[in-house]
Amino acid sequence: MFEARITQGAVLKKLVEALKELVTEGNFDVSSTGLQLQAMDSSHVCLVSLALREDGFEHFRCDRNMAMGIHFQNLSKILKCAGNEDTITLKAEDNADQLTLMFESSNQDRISDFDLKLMSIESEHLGIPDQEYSAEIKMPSSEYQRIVRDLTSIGDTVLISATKEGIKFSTSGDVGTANVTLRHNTTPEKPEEQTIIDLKEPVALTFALRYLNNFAKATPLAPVVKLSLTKDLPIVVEYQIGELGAVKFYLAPKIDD
Amino acid sequence: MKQRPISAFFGAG
Repeated sequence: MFEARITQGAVLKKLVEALKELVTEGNFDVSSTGLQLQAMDSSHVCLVSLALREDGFEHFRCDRNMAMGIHFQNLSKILKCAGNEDTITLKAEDNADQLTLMFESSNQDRISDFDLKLMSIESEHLGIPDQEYSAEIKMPSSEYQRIVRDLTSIGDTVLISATKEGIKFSTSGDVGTANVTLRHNTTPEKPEEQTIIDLKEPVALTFALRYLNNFAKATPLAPVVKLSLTKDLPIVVEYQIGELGAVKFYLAPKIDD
Repeated sequence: MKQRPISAFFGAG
């Protein structure tokens, strides 16, 4: 059987809210090492990769590997019934066709359980190589959210350029043009308020703002976001979820016809 | 501009 208990149920709620617009459905692959999800959006230009470690949960048991097909809008409906302070336990029998979600209030005076019907999903699993990137930028996740939201109101695509001067986001549209530049800034005392640019070589890539804006739905999960860029390769937008794991979004660049 | 599918960048794993 599979059983995973997380005291901070709000993390699970935020996670599903971050994913449900982007991916309709996907498999929760559970094993003794944790829970993983790899899913593409409907247009197949971006990929979500989620990895939650077994030791990030208060309790984790998985007797045999399983792929649990999840419809994210439906999971979201159920998780909306959990309180923000609730502990959430996920449970499934081996080869089950449903996932049980149990919510316990912090003072244990309210316990509810919901069964989510599982789906059979055939998904293509992609191998994502570990690689060095030309530029890695860590910045406050709220700053990333603000930039992509602001630029989405001006244009459809953004040119992201990383140089030793900083990282520049540029767009243009019917109303005009916009540029936002962030400089390397380690002045703030709190690491989560710093902008850290690790540049191996300058790089400039163009992306659809609609997706970058969608990735920012993960902002409540983490104070810092990391962007990784290499010429002609997908951007990685990564949020570390405390000690639990990470969610990474990969988006293919726009290239000239 | 065009966009290749994400699977074009990553092999089957």
